[in-house]
Amino acid sequence: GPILLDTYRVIADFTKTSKHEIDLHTGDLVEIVEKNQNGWWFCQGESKRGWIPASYLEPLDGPEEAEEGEPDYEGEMFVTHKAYKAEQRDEISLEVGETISVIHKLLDGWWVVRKGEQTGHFPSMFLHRAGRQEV
Amino acid sequence: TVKNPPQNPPPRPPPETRRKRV
Repeated sequence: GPILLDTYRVIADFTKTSKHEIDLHTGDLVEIVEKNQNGWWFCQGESKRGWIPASYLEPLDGPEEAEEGEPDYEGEMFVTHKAYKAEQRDEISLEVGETISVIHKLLDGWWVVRKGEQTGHFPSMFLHRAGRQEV
Repeated sequence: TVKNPPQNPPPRPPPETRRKRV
């Protein structure tokens, strides 16, 4: 039978930054065929297809739709495999090989992580699982 | 079935739209 794809509305203009991305215009409707947890979603349009940032989309059917999991305050252990330097105030800077706790896996790919006393957003694509935290 | 996603982190949500984002 037909595959029903989730439709989203574009909430801000987006200009592509690499070959396999596509431009978005506020108010456009897009159908998503793959939701990568790194925050890049694959859009299948009538005339174009490519990766777009989930952070620029809202669900067409009810913005209250809860696709996102709840925060996990105990945290799940991950290790950074790439360094990232914070560019915004709510982000956290980490070096390669740091073990951190993931508190909230946000759909936009910018997970909330904790290291010691510090908490902030970090790109999920630079993390890999370190195994479950023991209680 | 689709090409690999970009290797750079996606942009953060535009500040004025954060409340509406997915």
